[in-house]
Amino acid sequence: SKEEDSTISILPTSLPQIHRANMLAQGLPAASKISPLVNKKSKTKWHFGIRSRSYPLDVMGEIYIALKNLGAEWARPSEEDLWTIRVRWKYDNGSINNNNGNMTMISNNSNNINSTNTMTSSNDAIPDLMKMVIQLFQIETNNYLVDFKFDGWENSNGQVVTNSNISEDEMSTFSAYPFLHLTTRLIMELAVNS
Amino acid sequence: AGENVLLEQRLAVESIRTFLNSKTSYDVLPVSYRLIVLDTSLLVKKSLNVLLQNNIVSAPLWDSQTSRFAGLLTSSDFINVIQYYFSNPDKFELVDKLQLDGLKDIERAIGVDPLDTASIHPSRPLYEACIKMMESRSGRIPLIDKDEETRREIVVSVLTQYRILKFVALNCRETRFLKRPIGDLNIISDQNLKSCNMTTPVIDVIQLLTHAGVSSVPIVDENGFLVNVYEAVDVLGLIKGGIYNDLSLTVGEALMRRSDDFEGVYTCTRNDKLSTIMDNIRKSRVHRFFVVDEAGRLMGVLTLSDILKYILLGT
Amino acid sequence: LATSSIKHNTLCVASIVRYKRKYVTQILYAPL
Repeated sequence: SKEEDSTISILPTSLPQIHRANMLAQGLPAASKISPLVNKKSKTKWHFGIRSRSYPLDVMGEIYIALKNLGAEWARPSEEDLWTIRVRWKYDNGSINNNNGNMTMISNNSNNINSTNTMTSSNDAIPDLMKMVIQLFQIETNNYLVDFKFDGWENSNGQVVTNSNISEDEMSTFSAYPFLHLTTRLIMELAVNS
Repeated sequence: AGENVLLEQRLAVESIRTFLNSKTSYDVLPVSYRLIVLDTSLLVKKSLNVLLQNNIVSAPLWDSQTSRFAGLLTSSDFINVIQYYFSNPDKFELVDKLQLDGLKDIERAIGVDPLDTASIHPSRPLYEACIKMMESRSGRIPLIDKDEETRREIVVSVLTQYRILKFVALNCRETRFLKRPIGDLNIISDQNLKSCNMTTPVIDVIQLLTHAGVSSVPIVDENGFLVNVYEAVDVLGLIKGGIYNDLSLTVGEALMRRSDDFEGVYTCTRNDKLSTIMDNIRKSRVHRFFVVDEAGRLMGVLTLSDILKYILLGT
Repeated sequence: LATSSIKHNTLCVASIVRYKRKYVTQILYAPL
């Protein structure tokens, strides 16, 4: 289309600088007090996991205390790898609130697992145990990193989650929100405790 | 020649509809993109910081108690909060401590209908998403899928009229054949047009946004010449500055909050063609066109919704 | 998991997830 046909333009008086000059020229008292919004594009600075300068064993201790307070359970760490924690968290859909408004978590003795699982149409129980791997890394002297990784789902009634029939590509409809939510709970617990 | 233009326009519109039916909402998504989601237990005033810090005006909500998607936070919610505060100036404490999951109570308290957020699966045809989006007032539609293992909802993204029209303008060469003047297409909103002037109190303009169900109010001078526009998204800056409690502010003073990267108000005339309108949408961040006459008097408005409706359903 | 410094008592965590053949950086803001 030939540009010269177009009468599309930008209204000069609507440009912020010109509008402000016009308003100030009218000498209105309020006008001089109102400053423009600074749309600072403060680029969010991202880090892997959370950093810590505490002594490694103290960091691990704090994590275990936080996990216990949140009602999570974990596998006994192997001697050769004290810096990795394999965690399991009960994550009910819907009926989640217990008396103090927290997530209903599995306690250490796993016999009081809530056996009522929501059933999907294909009669498989919806997996309600989220697994997570928490690992401590040393970045440099006195500078450590706690890394959190999602490690799949399990059924609290022990049924193995079968998803063999789902191709790798289809499998990618994965919701990160439960994982993100639980890590925020854990980070809050660590922040509050520390 | 007139016949040619009519025929070309009709064929172009049909071709664009075929294109919209051949693509899915998933196709509109960039290969890599960010999706910012807010936990419903966040304070409303904190969520405002998050939107402004990320230069966005809307975000999906996540209810971690039910582990479900809980609708969209949009500028309408902030407008509701301002109106609630204006009617209940003693409730400052409540407004200050209001969480996102309390916005529904605010809607009920001021008697506005909740924004019906229809949603759609990302693999449905884009044409279907557009039709669904037009039925909802928010001008945007969340794309929701389900986690294969846990059946939990996934908010994949939120499509807006702006992004769909930009996708069409960037990918449909046929937009160049839309050469009929927009004044002949009967798509300009020019009946019962709401407007205000620079000294109108900003609270009256905000109430006009809600009562008229529009997302912008043109500002004209005493002779009807268009001077500026107050947009729903300007409310975020008003609240951020905490000046919403001085609601005797005029709309002209409130507009001084606008940040310098505001691109300005786009105007056009009835003689402009949809091809040049789409070309501007392709090149710029424009959300509506105000139609003026040769001298600059306000005649009407052409919104993205009007354009999309014409492309989808226009005769 | 990616995290950003806590500002205004608000936590911000993120993870990059593959969605079919595209990549979504899902960012969740939650109150501390």
